[in-house]
Amino acid sequence: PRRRRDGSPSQAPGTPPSNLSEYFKQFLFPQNECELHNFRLSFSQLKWDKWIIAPHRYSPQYCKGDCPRAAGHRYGSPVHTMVQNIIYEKLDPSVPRPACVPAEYSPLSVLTVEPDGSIAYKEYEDMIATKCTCR
Amino acid sequence: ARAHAASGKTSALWAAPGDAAGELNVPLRLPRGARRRYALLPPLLKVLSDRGAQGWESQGPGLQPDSRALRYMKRLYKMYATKEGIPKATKSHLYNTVRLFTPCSECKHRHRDLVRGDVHSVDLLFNLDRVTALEHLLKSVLLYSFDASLPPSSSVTCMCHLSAKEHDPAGQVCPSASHSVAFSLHAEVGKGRWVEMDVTSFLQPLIAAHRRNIRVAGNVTCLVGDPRESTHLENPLRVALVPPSLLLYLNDTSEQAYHRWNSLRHRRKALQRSGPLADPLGARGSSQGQRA
Repeated sequence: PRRRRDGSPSQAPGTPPSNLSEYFKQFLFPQNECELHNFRLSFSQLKWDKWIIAPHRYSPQYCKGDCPRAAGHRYGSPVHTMVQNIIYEKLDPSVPRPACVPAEYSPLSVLTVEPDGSIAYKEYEDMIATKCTCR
Repeated sequence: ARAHAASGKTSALWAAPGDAAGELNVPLRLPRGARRRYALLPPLLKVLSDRGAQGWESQGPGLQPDSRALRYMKRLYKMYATKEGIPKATKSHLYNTVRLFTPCSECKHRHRDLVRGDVHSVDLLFNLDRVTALEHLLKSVLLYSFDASLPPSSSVTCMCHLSAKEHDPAGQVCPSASHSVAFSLHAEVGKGRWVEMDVTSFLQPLIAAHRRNIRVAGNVTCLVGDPRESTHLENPLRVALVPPSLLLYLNDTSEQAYHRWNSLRHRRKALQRSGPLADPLGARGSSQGQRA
């Protein structure tokens, strides 16, 4: 249909959209949209504290939630994400919807006792999720 | 596994590394292909799933670390990382790995603790099997700890004459030449009563050649006082009876290790991506920036 300057679908002049809330629902973000969730663990819970001396607590975090249709705008997702969503919605529901996954990480410093009794301080990349995206 | 059992074959109980991490008490036996993949796991996860899978108890604890060494490394950890384990940005050097080795126990008796007067002779064997091929040496230090009798923040002057060579467990004469060095060192003994003797250039040839067993022998004389201030040094200091540890500062070049320069580059790219406002210097600072 022809579009008005502000991009909304043009209607016959003077007739309000039948149901405004329905109309705007398509732009709402899902209630449980994709976002970063807290998760803290201590290595003593895993009984690994005998050889992982530090840190005592470790918060790897995780991503969870539904991906909105306008993922590009919100999460900087590539166009492919929208394409995959359209495939899921209109062509083949067996194709999975875009998933909520980590987009950025931060490192972690670990102090461990090695099997030979030596002690190692090491810094590992990508051990804590800091940002989520839809892919 | 059930199918294997049904067909009468020995059911090779295997799990992808990820599952193994989930079922921590399942002994981890992987078919060949998966074993290769397993070998690609980041060292920390490999150790996690190894240790976790066999369970600490069943594997029996490894050798216990030396308590003084443990205290030193905990102090080092607090200097380099926050309580949550985030590396502190203040760290300027490029090493992302620090390994502390105490002389191997079976040869401690060989640590001739002869103190003739104020000369202290050492004969130590360090096993460096834990250093990986991707860990490049940046600095190595002999770490002496002084017993409590030494008042904190004393100044100590040590004269050392050391030699190092590769030690072949089979007792063969090792082809690698021995390296010897004589140096004097003046240090302020901090409240942890530690003195670091930099032996980087001295050990570099052996460690760069990935020698696994390094023997360090020689004489160390430490006196309390600072030769720059008083002509005669006070009474000779009996260096701690504890054999020194070997501290290696390494740059782990593997993908899983954290590379500061890399993260700085990531950050700069992210700034540039989010547009000129976020990176004023980039936009205004260079002509091509303005063109862009």
